Amino acid sequence: YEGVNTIKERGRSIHEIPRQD
Amino acid sequence: DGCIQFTRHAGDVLLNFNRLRSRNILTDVTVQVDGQIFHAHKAILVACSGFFYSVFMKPENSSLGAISLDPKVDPKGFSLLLDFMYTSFLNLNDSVALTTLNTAIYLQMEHVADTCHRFIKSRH
Repeated sequence: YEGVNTIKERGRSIHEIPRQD
Repeated sequence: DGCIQFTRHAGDVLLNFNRLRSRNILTDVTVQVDGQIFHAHKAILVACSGFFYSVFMKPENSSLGAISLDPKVDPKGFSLLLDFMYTSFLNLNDSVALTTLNTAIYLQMEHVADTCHRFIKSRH
């Protein structure tokens, strides 16, 4: 990805698996 | 011509792996250490430890579902290092630093071993 303009997204990236159902 | 980097993605993935471990979901190996049993994901062990890499990369061990470590390995040290693999946090204190160092050397986790060594030196 070198040389590519990178936009930073600082929020969660994926769903969160719960601790317990 | 741009690329979006989700800056916390690595941590989010690791968090989910740790949740899976804590709920014993999709774990595919049990590690026995001095009678104590730990459930884990081989891929995480292999990614973090040269010892586990050597073990599970052998074709004859590819379907191994259980492994016993050397009886000299301390379960507390192993537990701390397993937690580290899944969280990036190493919960060191004076009472566990040496056993964690020895376990990290055994598991071929050189960077963690170096850190334990520096921690011990800084305390004396």
